[in-house]
Amino acid sequence: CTSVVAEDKTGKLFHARNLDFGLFLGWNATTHAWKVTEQLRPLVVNLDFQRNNATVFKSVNYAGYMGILTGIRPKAFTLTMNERFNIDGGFIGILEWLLGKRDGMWMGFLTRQVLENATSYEEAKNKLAQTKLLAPAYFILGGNKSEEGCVITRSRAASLDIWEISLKQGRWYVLETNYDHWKDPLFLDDRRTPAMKCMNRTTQANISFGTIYDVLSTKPVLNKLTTYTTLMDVSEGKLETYLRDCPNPCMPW
Amino acid sequence: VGQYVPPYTEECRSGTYPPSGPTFKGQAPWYKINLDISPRQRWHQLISDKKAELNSLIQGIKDLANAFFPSGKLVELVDKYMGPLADTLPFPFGDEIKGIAEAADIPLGEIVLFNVFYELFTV
Repeated sequence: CTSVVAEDKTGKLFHARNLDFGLFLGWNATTHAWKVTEQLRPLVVNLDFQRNNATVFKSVNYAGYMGILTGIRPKAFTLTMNERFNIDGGFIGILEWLLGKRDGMWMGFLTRQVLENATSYEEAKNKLAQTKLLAPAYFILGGNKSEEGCVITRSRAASLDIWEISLKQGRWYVLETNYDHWKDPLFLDDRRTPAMKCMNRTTQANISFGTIYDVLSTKPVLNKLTTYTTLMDVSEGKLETYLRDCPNPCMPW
Repeated sequence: VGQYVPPYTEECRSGTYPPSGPTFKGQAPWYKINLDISPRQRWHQLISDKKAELNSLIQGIKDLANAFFPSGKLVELVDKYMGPLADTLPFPFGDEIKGIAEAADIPLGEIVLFNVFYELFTV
C-alpha cells in the first residue's frame, strides 16, 4: 500500500492511497496477476454510512469486510491504514483473543469506531495512537486544518512514532508505504523513493487530485497488487475510488 | 523489461487524471449503509448484489488452503472454530458478520476469517 497526506499552498489537505493486497496468494499464469487481488477488485465499493438520513462517514470497502481501511469523516478527518509486518504480529493477537485475553482491539473495527464516533482530527489521533491492538499497523490520518496530517506507527501495545506534516521543516506531505519511515525500505520493495521523487517533482504549488493520481499511477507505486486508488478531499467531503490494473510490464509488488 | 527488476525505472507519470486507459478498470459503485437499522440487516442489499463475487473470493481462498492441506482439514477447522469467534466480537460487529454470512449464504467461520484477514497477514 501507499498512502499520502499532502497540504497545498492554501492550506487545503488531500489524502490519497493505493490499496495493495494479495501477495503470494496464488498466481494466475494466464493473466499474469495475483489470484486474490483479481478476485478482490470486483468487491470494491464506496460506502456512505448514514444515521437519520445524514452521512456520518464514507469509506471504501471490500464487500463482506466491515472494518475500515480507507475512510473520510467530512469536514473533520480522513483515515487510511497500511499493513505493518512484524514478528509480533496479529497471529499472536488472535491466539491471545482465542485464549480469552481480550483487551486488544481488532484493527478494522478500531478504524470503524474512530470514523463513527470521533469528531475531530485530535480525537481520532489520540484513539488511534492509544488503543491497544491485536496487530501492528500504520495509521495515516489527515485533518481539515493546516499541518493536520500524520503517520502513526503502531505496535500492538503502543504508538512507536507520530510523524507529522511540518511546514516549518519544509515537510508539506507525509507518505507511508509498509516500512517504518525512519528506516530504509526493503530494497526489493522500494515504492517510497519513487513516490517521494514524484511528489517532490510535483511541488506543493501544484498538488491536486490530478497530480496525486499521477503519483499513484507511477510504477512501482502502482503494481500488480494494487486493487484501487482513492482520492479524498476532507474540506469538501469528497471521496473518489478507481479500480486499478497494472498490465505488463509491471512489478509484482 | 526493466519493470520486472527492481529498482524503480518508470518516469513520474503526468496527465493520467481523469482516469482512463489500461490501468483504469472503472469506478467503484456507491452503497448506503443505514446505521439506524439492525446490524444484522444493514449489509443485506450490498451483499445480495455482490454475493457471486464474494463467493468466488472465498472459494479462491479455500482452493489455496486446500492446495497446502489437500485433506480439506484446514477449511473444516475454519468452519468449526472461526464461527464462534463472532460471538466474542464487540457490538455491533458480531451481529453484522452474521448478517453478512446469512446474506451471502457462506459459512459464518469463513466470513469471520475474511474479516480478521489483516491480523493473520501481519506476520
